[in-house]
Amino acid sequence: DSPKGFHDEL
Amino acid sequence: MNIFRLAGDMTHLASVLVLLLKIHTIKSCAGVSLKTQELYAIVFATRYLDILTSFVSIYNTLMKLIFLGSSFSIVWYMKYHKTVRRTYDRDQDTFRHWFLMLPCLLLALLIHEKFTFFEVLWTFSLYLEAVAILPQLVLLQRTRNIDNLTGQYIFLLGGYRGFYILNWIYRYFTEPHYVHWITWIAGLVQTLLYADFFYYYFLSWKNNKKLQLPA
Repeated sequence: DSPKGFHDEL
Repeated sequence: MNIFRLAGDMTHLASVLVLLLKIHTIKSCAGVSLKTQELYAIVFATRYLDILTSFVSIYNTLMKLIFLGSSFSIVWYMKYHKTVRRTYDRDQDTFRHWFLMLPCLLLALLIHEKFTFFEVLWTFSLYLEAVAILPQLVLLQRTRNIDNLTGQYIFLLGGYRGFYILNWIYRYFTEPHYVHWITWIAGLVQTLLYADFFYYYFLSWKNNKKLQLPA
């Protein structure tokens, strides 16, 4: 998924 | 993306669509708390502020638009639609939901991952979502009735966060450095709140009597 600390969830 | 998170998102989507379809079809919002719907609109508005600045995937952006659109549509129906607004239980839906927002905002200012405008609002939306169902549960207890669509709505809404907890456990074991205590604790508190509702809902269903939520 996306880089750390990045909100990739809804 | 993992199966738990997909199941969670689909369950969440189903919950808002069930509610929107109910209100749109029978042109009634009896038993639905406008306060909870307003809190959810605020939850999505403060959580998806980055919809224009950060792109994760088509799915992510599409779902954000659907959640924003559906939650604001439900609020619009309940406040402004000429027929639906008359079925809103104004004098029963009296939970001081603005008093829920202030502690969530203060907590977000104190406990967050990064002290930036977006991150504090994102954390605020997380805390607010955990308690957003309270006005709805209070309304159910007062009106003593729970029509099956509203019951399904709450069931799906509780189920989605339950799936998300499984998703966080899965990601914790499969992704190095995936640790988000704030999200996990807020999600757990939220699910426990629903678990409580389900316990009384199940009792009322088993004993075939009216739903009696604790005072």
